[in-house]
Amino acid sequence: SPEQHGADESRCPSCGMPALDKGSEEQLLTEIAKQQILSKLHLKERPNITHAVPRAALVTALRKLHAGRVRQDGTLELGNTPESAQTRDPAYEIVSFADTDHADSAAGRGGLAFQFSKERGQSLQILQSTLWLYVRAAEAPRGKATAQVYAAGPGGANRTLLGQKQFEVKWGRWHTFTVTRGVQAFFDSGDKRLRLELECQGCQELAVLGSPGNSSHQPFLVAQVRPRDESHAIRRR
Amino acid sequence: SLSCGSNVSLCCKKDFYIKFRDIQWQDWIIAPEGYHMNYCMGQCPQHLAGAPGIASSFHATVFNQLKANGIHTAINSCCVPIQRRPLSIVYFDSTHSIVKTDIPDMIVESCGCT
Repeated sequence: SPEQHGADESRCPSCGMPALDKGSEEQLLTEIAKQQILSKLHLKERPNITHAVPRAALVTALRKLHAGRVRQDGTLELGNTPESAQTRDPAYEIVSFADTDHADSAAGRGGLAFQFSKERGQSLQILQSTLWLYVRAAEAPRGKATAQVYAAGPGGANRTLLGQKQFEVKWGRWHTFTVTRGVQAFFDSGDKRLRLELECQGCQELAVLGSPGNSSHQPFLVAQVRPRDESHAIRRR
Repeated sequence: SLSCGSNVSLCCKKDFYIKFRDIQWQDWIIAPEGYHMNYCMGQCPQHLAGAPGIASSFHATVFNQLKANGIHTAINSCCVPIQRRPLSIVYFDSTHSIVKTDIPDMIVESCGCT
């Protein structure tokens, strides 16, 4: 009310709440900021980081992304995505590293497993998804090779071909595979773990690096995701 | 839009920065290193009411109606954000995936009176 404003300096002029002392005010604002960030990221609490992703793998993945530029000192220069900055439902990018200690990877079938957190009931649209693999030749590189990426069903059954790529065999190089369709199918399903399998003709001697010793060459998957707005769906009656 | 100083009592933008290291969040937030939250504070006398911003829409219409009907004495103008920008953030989620997202309207750029 107007009576609470004006001369009474002990009261907040904007809202008429009693003024807080400086320490409590800072604590309250910090708490508000924390809650605001968590709520906007749809998180109930801060993620518990039990094992850190190797820094070399992280830097490599971020260098490969167009928006995340890594400065000399290792910090990131961030740019807003023009489209997402203007919309209420922003697109976001996810980088998931292959779970190299998982049984699928150890099976020697070129298996890679990726884990994603999914919010219950949330429908996501995959705008684009790319698998990044570092492939090197064990011996002197020669000729061309054809690699195929499959999405593996439960228990390794019902494999679906997601992408195929012919490439020149080099000593060591990053290769990308578009796997948008497979990742969309995964997000539409109830699974929590995405399993991919690799096959390569003419490149049996090639190694796909992903062992902890080669952390900067750890395979990773990048997905551009947007919450699907069902209200904008067009229906014909 | 004013920035709050020691002798500013009118509606202004107060800078407020949280360093993620200070709240032990640096282990899951990769970038940026902190959050410029900022907020608005200060007095909004009647002659400042209706300043540009969000006020020039629905709220302005309502307040103008109230003023025209002489009810304005009972209502105070509020000091609110009139310009905000998104916060780009890169973080680890619960499955240790890295997520980069832009959260809209997170950083208060300027303040004004409704």
